Amino acid sequence: SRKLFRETFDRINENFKKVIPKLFDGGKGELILTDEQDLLESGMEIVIQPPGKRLQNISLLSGGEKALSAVALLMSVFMVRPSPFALLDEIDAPLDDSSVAKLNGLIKELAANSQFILITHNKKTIEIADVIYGITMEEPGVSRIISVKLQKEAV
Amino acid sequence: SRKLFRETFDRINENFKKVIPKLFDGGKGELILTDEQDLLESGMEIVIQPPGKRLQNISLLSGGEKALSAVALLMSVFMVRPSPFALLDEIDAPLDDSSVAKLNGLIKELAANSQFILITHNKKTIEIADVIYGITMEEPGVSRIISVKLQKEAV
Amino acid sequence: MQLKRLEIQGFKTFVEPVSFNFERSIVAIVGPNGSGKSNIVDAVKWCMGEQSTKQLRANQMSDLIFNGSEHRKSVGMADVSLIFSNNNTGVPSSYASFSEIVVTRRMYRGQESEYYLNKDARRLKDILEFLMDIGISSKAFSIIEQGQIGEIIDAKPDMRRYVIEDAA
Amino acid sequence: MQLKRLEIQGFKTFVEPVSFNFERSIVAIVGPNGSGKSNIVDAVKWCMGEQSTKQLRANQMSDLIFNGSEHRKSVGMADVSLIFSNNNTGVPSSYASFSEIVVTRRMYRGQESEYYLNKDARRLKDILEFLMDIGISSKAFSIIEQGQIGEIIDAKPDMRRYVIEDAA
Ligand SMILES: Nc1ncnc2c1ncn2[C@@H]1O[C@H](COP(=O)(O)OP(=O)(O)OP(=O)(O)O)[C@@H](O)[C@H]1O
Ligand SMILES: Nc1ncnc2c1ncn2[C@@H]1O[C@H](COP(=O)(O)OP(=O)(O)OP(=O)(O)O)[C@@H](O)[C@H]1O
Ligand SMILES: [Mg+2]
Ligand SMILES: [Mg+2]
Repeated sequence: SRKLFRETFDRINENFKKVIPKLFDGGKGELILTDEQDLLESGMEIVIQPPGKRLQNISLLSGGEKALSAVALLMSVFMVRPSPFALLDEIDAPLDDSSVAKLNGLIKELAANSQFILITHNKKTIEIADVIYGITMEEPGVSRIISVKLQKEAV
Repeated sequence: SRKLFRETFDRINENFKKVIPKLFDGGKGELILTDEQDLLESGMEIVIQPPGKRLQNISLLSGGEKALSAVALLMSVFMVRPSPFALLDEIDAPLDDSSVAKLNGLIKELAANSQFILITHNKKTIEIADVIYGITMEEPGVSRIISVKLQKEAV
Repeated sequence: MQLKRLEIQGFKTFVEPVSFNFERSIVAIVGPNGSGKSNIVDAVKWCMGEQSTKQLRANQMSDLIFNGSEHRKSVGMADVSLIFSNNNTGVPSSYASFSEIVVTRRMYRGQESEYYLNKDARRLKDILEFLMDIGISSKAFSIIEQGQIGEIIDAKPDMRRYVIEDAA
Repeated sequence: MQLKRLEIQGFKTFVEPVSFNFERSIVAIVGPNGSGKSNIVDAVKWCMGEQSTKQLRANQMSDLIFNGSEHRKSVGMADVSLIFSNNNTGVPSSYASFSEIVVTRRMYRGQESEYYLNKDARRLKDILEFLMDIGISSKAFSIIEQGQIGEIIDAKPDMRRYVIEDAA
C-alpha cells in the first residue's frame, strides 16, 4: 500500500542520512523519490556528496565511493527491516584500508540484530568475524571446509 | 593481411600456453580460432583448465580465475608486441595473496621490455614498483601528488 | 527467523557433503581463488528457488551438479538445505509450532527440481511464499554477488524502488 | 617509443597542474578511495582522442573539466599531454628526428577539443594515426579500467579478435 511504502521510505531515508557521514567521514547522503504523487510507480534517486566535494551525479563517483554508498543503503534498509541474513561476496574488494575499517565498524554495530556472512580476502575483515570458515581445494576440483576458527568471545 | 594475423595469433598462443601454467601453478590454457578458413573474420575462443579441474566453459571460472586468465592473455600479447605502456587499474582486486604474487612475478619479468603503470591498494603490488606516486585530496575535491618514493635500485 | 545452518551436497564443487553453522553473528568465508566460495552464494540462491541459470553463473541447469574433476566422476544429484531457527520474530503463524524450518532443493541430472519444507515435498510456489513471509528472497538486496556491490548505484531510478518494496 | 611523462591540468579533480614521470619500468599509483587515481586513466584515454563520454566515466564533455569543490570555483579549461621519448624502436619515419613527441589535447568549456603534436595544432585524425603507428590507442587492450579485467573473458569470440589485430 502507498502508506506503507511512504513510511518505509522515510525511515530508510532517515537512516541513510546518518550512515553516509559515518562511512565517508563527513559529507551528505539522501534518497529522493522521483514522483512523490505516485508512490506505487515512483523511482528513487540516490544523492551523495562526499566531504568537501561539489554535489555531482552519482555516476561520477569512484569505484570505492560507489561501493560505500551501496553499503550505506543496504545497512539503512537493514536497520528498518533486518532480513534473516546478509550474504556479501567480496564487497570490500574496491575499498582502501580506511574505508574497510569504517565498513567493518558498521557491520559490527548491526551484527547485534542481524546475521552477516562475509566472503573476503581482506585480513582486516576476517578480524571482525566470530567464526571463520576456510574453503580449500586440497583435492583439486573439490571444495571442502578445512577449518572453523572460533574467535575469542568479544568482551 | 591474413598471413600476418595467423602468424601473430600463433605466436601469442605459444606464449599463452606457457603463461597459464605459470599463473595457475599448473593447468593448461589455449587460444582457438573459431573459423580457421576465414582469418579476416574469425573469432577467438579462450580455453582454460585450472590444475586438477575438468575442462569447462570459461564462463564458469571464478572471479579471480577470470582475472588471471585475462592477465595471461595481456602478457602473451605484450611478449609479441610490447606497447609503449600498460595502464592497469586495480587488476589485483579480485586476487588472493598467492595469485597476486604470481601476477607480480610476471610483471617484473616483462618490465625489462615494457612499462607498467599500476593503480593498486595492495601492499604486495606496491613492493614491486620502482616509483610510487601517492595521490591525495588533502584539499577536499582537489587531487595532488603527495610524494614520489623511489624504491631502492633492485640489486 | 534466523539462518542456523546451510548444508550442501553435489552442488558445483561441493561434491562432498558440507555443513556451515551460521548461528554466530559474523561469519567470514575465506579461501584461494577458484576454491568454491562464490559457489556457496549460488547454492543459497538456488535453494531459495532461483530459476535463472545466468543468476547462478551457469549455462544450463546441469552445470549446477558436480561435473567431475581430474580424479572423480561427475555425480547425478545436487541437494542444498537452508535450516532456519524459529526465534519467534517474523514467523508465519502456520509455522509457529516448529522450532526449525528446513528448506530443501534437490535436482537429479536431466530432471526437474524437487522442493521440500521440513522434508515434506512441496511446490516452488510454497517455498517462495514461505521465504517471502520471513523477509528474504534470492533476489533480495541482502545477497550481494561478487563484483555487484556498485550495481544499485548504476541502476535506473525505477529499478531501485524494489529495495524499499522488499522492506515494506 | 616509450611513455616518458604525463601532464594534467584542469582535467576532473586535477585542477592544479601535475606531472608524472614514467621513465622507470614499474610505477605504482596509490591513494584513498575517491582521491583521483582512475581520473588519471580517463585523462590518458582522453588525451589519446577518446570521444565517448561513457568511456571517460562522464555524462557530458563538460564533466571532464574541473567542476569546482567546496572552496574552489570550476575552471574553464582542461589540458592533458603525453610525452613520448624516442628510443628509436617503433618510431614512424616522419618523427625519427625528434627526441621527444608531445601529444596534447585541450578543451575550453563549451567548445570543441584542440589537438597538438609537439605544439603544432593538428586534427584528431593525425593524433590517431600517430598513436596507431607507435602501437597504442585509447581502446587498446593494454589500458584496463577499474573492474574491467574480466571483460575479455566474458566477451563474445568475434569481439576478442581485436586483441590479435592490434598486435599484428
Ligand atoms: N558443476 C560444477 N562441477 C565442478 N566444478 C564446477 C562446477 N561449477 C563450477 N565449477 C568450478 O568452480 C570454480 C569456481 O568457484 P568459485 O567461483 O566459487 O570460486 P571462488 O572461491 O569464489 O574464487 P574467487 O576468489 O576467485 O572469487 C571454477 O573453477 C569452476 O570450474
Ligand atoms: N569534473 C570534475 N570536477 C571535479 N570532480 C570530479 C570531476 N569528475 C569527477 N570528479 C570526482 O572525482 C572523484 C572520482 O575519482 P576517481 O574515480 O579517480 O577515484 P579513485 O582514486 O579511482 O578511487 P577508488 O579507489 O575508489 O577507485 C569523484 O569523487 C568525482 O566526484
Ligand atoms: Mg568468488
Ligand atoms: Mg578508481
